[in-house]
Amino acid sequence: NEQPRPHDEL
Amino acid sequence: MNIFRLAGDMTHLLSIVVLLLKIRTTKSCAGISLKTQELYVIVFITRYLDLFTRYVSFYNTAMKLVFIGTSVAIVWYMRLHKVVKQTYSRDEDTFKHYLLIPPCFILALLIPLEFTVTEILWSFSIYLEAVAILPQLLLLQRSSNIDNLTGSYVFLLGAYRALYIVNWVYRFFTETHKIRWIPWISGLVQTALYADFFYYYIKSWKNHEKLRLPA
Repeated sequence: NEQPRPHDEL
Repeated sequence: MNIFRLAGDMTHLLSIVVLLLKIRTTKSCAGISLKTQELYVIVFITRYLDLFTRYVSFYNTAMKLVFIGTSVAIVWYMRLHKVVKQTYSRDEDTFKHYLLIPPCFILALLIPLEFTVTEILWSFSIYLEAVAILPQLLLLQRSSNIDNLTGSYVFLLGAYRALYIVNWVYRFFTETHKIRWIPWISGLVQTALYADFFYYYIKSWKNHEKLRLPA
């Protein structure tokens, strides 16, 4: 159960 | 955004500036792997598809566009610029980079973040970025003469990955307390690939010697 990615990261 | 993340992004940006500086001022791309640069174009385009679907910040959008634009520009110089392309180390840049693409894609299908097109391609870009430096490292091993700008470029690129790991550790304790296997493991693999290079780079810097990697 991978956490959703933080969309602020490049 | 924390200081490690910003330092990582700035190091990444600086590595690209150094590479473009080398290409534009010396009109030479000797020692630079076109294979690695082509993989980066694929990495950035597949990762930043969310440019069209999600707005995060001006910084985020600008950086994504810069990474896509500069990677395309570098490949353009190496393939099409009439002077620069003649300096390409074609005979030594022999890593079969296209062979890296199918396994990364299959891995992204097997272990995606979510089963949607953008998240599968995002996972693919993470896996591909982890190994995209391999042709460049192989080329450095084969180069008898690594110039300072090329050495600095690869060092800054490795430093960016190392700083991202510090950023994740910091974020884990200060923000989320959540585990993120896909980028963490890929990021650790990616940084580990630089270990050998770092060792010889720092050694040559300390001893004021020219950088050479043992084959």
